[in-house]
Amino acid sequence: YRQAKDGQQLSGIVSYLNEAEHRRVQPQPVAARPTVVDINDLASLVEVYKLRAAILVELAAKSIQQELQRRKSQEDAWNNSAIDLVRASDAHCHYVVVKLFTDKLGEIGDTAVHSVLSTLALLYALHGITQNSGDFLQAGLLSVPQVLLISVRIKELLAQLRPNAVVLVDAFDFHDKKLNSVLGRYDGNVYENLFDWARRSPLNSTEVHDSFHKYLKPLRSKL
Amino acid sequence: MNPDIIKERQNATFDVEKLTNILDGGPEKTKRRREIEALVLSDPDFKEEDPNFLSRSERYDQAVRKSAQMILKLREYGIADPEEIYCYKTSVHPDRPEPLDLHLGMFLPTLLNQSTPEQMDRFFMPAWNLEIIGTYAQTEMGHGTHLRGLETTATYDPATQEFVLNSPTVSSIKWWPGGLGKTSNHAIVLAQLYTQGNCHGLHAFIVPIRDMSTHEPLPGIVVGDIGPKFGFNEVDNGFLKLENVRIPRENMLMKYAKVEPDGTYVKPPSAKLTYGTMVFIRSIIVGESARALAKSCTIAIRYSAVRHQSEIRPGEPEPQILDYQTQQYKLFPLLAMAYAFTFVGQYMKQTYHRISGDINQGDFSELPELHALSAGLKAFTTWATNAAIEVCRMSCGGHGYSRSSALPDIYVEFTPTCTYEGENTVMMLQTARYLVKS
Repeated sequence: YRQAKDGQQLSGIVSYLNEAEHRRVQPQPVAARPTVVDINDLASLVEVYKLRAAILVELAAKSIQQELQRRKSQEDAWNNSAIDLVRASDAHCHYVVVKLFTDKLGEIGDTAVHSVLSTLALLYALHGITQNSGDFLQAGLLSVPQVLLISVRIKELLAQLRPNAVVLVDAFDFHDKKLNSVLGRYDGNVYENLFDWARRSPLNSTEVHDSFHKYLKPLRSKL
Repeated sequence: MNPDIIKERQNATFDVEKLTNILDGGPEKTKRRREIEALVLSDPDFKEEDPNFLSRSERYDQAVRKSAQMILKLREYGIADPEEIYCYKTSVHPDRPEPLDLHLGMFLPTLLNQSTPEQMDRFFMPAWNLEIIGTYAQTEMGHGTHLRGLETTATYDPATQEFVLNSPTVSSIKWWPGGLGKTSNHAIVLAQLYTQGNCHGLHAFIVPIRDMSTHEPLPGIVVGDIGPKFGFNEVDNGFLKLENVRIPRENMLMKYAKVEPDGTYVKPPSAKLTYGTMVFIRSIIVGESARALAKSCTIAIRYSAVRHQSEIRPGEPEPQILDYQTQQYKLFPLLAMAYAFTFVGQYMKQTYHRISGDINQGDFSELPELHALSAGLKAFTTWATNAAIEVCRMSCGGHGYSRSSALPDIYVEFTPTCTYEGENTVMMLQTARYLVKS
């Protein structure tokens, strides 16, 4: 990119970067409906997930209607709309999860815990939007600049969560014996225990495995 | 203690114990959970060989031994609350499936919800005492989620007041039920009910499959283990072929639908009641998704805090891999998801118990919504978790591939949730049917 920007002509598969410098910004289509989403406000995000679900349910229902108008049977209309129907269900469930997480915050009195869980809830909601941005843009629920802002905001949230990451998993309170993971040990002493674990492998119960005497040694004598 | 981990814990901005209490449902519940875990984890009777180094048969053997011990200890300690039994069980078999899972998770709840008082005496109490060990045989080799397609038949014979059960085709052989192959002596068999020449759809029947003293299969019963799977090595998922097996009329679960001695069929108040156990299990699976994801995040994030790799700024020491933005982007949204699913799991459990109470009072109005919600959320959470566990594994680099990380096992034990108790796409379509109807 830097070479192209400096005017060098690139060849091969990356030659499309030559045009980057001259590219014109295409006008963005105006959103179909006004966007009033505050990307830092969970209530606002719950609302936008709700609208997305409603729009996708409507889309699926209309698909069935259109199929029926083409004189398809109810069953065939359903089958021919199944992709839209699964998308609608997925959006519905996603809305329920974002909503329930947000509702839960209302039950938490401790300020510090509330703060960190709010950050997690915001990350969950915003990350879900970036993973499904097509739905939100297509429905005019968010604008392209807002989606770009969300990506920036997610990076801020990652940095914000970093100091609490280990304690957030400690809070699940899995006893080492239940977790049964060398990598996930509470004390973090991974390497020495990884070595101990490997030493217990049944293949290490003898220094020389039987297969050496049965196959490799005879093979050597035949070479 | 690793110094990196110490430093991480010193940097926390909140009291971890308070958050644990929220996840458990209160400080008292945290205390009780830890007491129950300590009972198991300090008990030499539950000491086990690392299953990673055992054969499948040895893993099954070890699991049965521990399950038998578990039943004795639960009695000894007087633990009877379902939540506490669950806690004890997941400590005995650390989040691994075990041969009695279907007995505890489906056989007993189905008896509890669909038995008449007389059937409670005959079946539930002996099953509670583990004289009867049962499983839930619904899925067939040729049909799973599409219940109307199930082929097993139960034909009522008024002359003897018995049902005659048959597996009329190869594809109708019951296939997959956990504990069916070698462990159970009874099965709740889901079969198409025929009486007075009419088919009345799927109903549940209690079928003895093995002799209570010798444990040999009974006449007309062909039963066994279906062989190795992707995971679930401790569980004897089984097959069951029924050849003119006769059971008394009283072995049909008749709390709702009934067959009179003369063969007259009495409809249940709601067709969905037969699927109550499935709704219950799907609600539970949402919580299981949260648990599997929470474990995976715990492993990946702790390891990312102690693992140092490469460099961000030249010449500086190798940083913790948790400091890389890409690592944070892989793991923190999954951590957020683990919390989200935990709270959804809590909600589903509470909602199930509330609506079950309503059903017992004769109010079925909320059953369709619960049915739709449990189906959709089961699919949504298991799909997301399944993919997330694999992200956690890969975020641990090469060592994630070792079974010492536990992530491969978490993955193989979890992944069937996407296809059992309702294949996920079908589950999503069930929810969609409700949404479109609404």
